[in-house]
Amino acid sequence: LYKGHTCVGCVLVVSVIEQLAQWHNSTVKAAMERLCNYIPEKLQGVCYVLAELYGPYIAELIDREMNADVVCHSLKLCKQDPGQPLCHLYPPPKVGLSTAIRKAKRIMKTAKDLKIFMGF
Amino acid sequence: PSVCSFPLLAGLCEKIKYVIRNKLPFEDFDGDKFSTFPTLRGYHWRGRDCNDKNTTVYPGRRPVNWDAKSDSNCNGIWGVDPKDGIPYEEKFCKGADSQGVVLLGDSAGAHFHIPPEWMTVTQMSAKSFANLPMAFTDELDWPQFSEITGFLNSTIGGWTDSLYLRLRRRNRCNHRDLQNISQNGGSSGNLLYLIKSLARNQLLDNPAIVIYATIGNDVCNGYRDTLAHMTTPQEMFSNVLQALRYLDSRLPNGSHVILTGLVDGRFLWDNLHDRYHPLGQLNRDVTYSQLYSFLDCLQVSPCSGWLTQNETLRNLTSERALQLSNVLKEIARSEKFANFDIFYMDFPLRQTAEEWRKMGGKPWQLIEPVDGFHPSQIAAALGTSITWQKALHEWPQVLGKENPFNDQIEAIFKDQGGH
Repeated sequence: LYKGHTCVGCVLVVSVIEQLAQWHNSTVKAAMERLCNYIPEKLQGVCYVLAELYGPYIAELIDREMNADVVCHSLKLCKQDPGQPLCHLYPPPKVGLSTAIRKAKRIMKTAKDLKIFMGF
Repeated sequence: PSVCSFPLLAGLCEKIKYVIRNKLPFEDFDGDKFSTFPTLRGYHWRGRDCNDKNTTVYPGRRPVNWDAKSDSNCNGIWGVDPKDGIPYEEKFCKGADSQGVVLLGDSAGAHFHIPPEWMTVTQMSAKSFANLPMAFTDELDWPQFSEITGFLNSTIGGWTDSLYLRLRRRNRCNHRDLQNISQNGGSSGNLLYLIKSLARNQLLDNPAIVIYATIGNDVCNGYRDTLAHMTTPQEMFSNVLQALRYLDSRLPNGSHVILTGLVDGRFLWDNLHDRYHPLGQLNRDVTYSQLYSFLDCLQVSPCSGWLTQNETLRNLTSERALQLSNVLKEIARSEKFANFDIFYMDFPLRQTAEEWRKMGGKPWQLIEPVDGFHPSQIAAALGTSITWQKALHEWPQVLGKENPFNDQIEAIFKDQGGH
């Protein structure tokens, strides 16, 4: 059950970030900063840590027009139970949800490799 | 867990575990189960303590020496009338049928609410998140605005009306005598544990009106085989009877218990399934039907039986809910208890919807927009009025008589120390 709640939380937050960027016609990074600024000061630290951890990947994927379901599956915050369907809130992308998730994971891996390389 | 192994933090960890497990106020220096702190099961949930350093001072107790020297029951009435030397509490509250309100309930009773502004980007601002810490430390519940124990003006839409406010208006001696013993996911089974956090002394305190209202969780769960996990009528009978026996051992003589039936949750699907959820309003891409399927798929649906497109399952869930309500009705009809009388009422959903329609409202406005499951602030306030009218006409003895000294109490003690 706990895993399910994590998935719900992720989809909600990513949806909000995506929509904030859309509404304010801003970058995803700016939308995340905006969201963290909205939150009361005492909780902003946690928000910035999460933005630091997940932000670059979320931004990368949203910029490539992946929806919140795909983002959360590729971040492994949503998981598919064996023998069960892929859970999704939004209508699946035209290419299909599984294909979109596979593509997102490839993008993430490239981004990670790039990050490690840059760090090195 | 590793943090809690540090010797200095062990005591604090134990306390945190204790209060979380027992749903007692986190800040309660005298240990009387009443607090001066609002959240963390503090005075948003129970009448505010007026002296958190004295275990014999708390809301709902019978006054000590008619509160001539201090306010022992926190109702704001104390001291002696200089004109005749009679304590005000004796003058205004003696024989006034003072009684408290206690709710034993679930998330609907605790008033679960997630502000829609938190996920509607067109309305989002720093102001919309200002209440976030309070909401989290109250478990996303808003008992201070709830149907039974609400006492503050609503800041989440609609208005506040509650059984407590009406009883207080009827008799100002009842000021602050409220307890909301509810939890998210509360059912007849787990309430047997929660009920132990009730603060009532059979010998020292005033009687109370107890509302037993677990309106859905006995048929609601997130399992794929949801029907198999519903409470059976036999289990319901046993659970409720155990709870009532416990109450009989704790409630002062002259108390009243009202059992509330389960809701018919088909109302939810019927009125929401094709509407847009707050998250889907910007791009018109998320309906409640989609939300319900998503939660169901993850097995975190608050109610797989009702929040489903499977009509047969919705009907079967309502059928079981009706069976469980009938158990409550039968208990109220046949069981007798030494310290309270007992009544039954159906959950007033139909009347609430009808009342709201007459006021020009739409049925979907009676449901919480974010979770698509709980009664909204409007539904809660309208429900109070219906419950009150029913009690007034059918069981007037439950509400006690009107206090003829209300105006004098108000004139002398003003807001009685507030809530």
